[in-house]
Amino acid sequence: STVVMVFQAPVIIGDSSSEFKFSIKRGDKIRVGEALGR
Amino acid sequence: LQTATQARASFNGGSGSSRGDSFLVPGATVATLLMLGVLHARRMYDDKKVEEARERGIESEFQPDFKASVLRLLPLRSISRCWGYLTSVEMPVWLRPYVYRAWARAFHSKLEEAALPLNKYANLREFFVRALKEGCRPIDPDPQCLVSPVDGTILRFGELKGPGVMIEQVKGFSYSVASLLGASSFLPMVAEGDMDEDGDEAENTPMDKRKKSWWRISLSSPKVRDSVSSRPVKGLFYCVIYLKPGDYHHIHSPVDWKIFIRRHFSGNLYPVNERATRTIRNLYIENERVVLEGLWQEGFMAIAAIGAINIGSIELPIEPEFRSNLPRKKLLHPETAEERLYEPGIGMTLRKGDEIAAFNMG
Repeated sequence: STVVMVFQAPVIIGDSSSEFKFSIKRGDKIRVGEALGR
Repeated sequence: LQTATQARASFNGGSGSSRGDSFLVPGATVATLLMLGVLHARRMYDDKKVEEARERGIESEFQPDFKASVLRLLPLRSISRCWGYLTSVEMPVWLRPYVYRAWARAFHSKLEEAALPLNKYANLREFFVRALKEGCRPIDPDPQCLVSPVDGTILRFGELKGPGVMIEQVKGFSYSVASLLGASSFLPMVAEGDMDEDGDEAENTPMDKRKKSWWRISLSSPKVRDSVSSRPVKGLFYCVIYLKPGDYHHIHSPVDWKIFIRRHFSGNLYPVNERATRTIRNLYIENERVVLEGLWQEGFMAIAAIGAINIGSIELPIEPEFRSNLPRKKLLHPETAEERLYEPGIGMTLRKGDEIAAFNMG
């Protein structure tokens, strides 16, 4: 089975202090509760 | 073979016909087994090549094949329900540990994480949807972070840009977010003042517009522009996670959010493994799926749970009466999405880590 997430998050032009960034790579094994991005 | 036998028979004076028949059946069986073995070895070789190429970062192109067209002809939903009946058969207590250990070995499941002793799961279906021991999946406490809703493998992720808003299935083929979530899916127009940041309705909009303005589709231009340039612009992101048969199959909340609507598409139940994504067009928008849509602190959030032939059921602890993978005749609208609003206008509040759904067999 597959889960697809679609979500809005900040994308800042200029100051990138609160721009959303993924913390994963394609092919990574991930578990419930682990960070996908911040 | 037949001619050879007859030739030999005439040469040996006719006594060969009975010897020829007795040779024929084992010969044909061996030949068939050999052929199947060769085909299977060839398939494993192909898959290994793809795996190696993927590790080198070479993405395989989309290649529809004969197998995919044959799959379309099969009654996959009925096969999936039969599989469900089979895995619901209660097993004798003494047999259970052996079966579940064999399953765990075949699909690399971690038995030590199961919440109950193995002989407490009456059948394979119960074992498959087992819960985990307390504390097995700690939730990242960082309030700025969005966590994985499931165990699995990251297939694709990124930011959705440009007018098409397409998610790549594999190189050479993509599908649209609007098709995945449903044509009636919406995206909050936060910048237009219809709704302020935390989703409360703006006071100054007339009643009828307020109802409609909660949500408005803007998947054609996902970046929501904001009038005051210093405030954050909202982008639209996506992440696709594949769950192997041996993975833990419950779905949890990735953030604190409110779910407003559940949408159910009956669809097909093709396999969703690596090979299927490369050969079945529109796989994720063809298959049966449940979409949960709502709002989190940064705006829109949707989670689509997509079934597969061996895992045809999607269960919702937040809506226990919901059933998926029903026979077509029992479906209200086989061709369109069936929707349900959760506490209209209020939504259902969930904390990061709360369980929202689960996949099951059959």
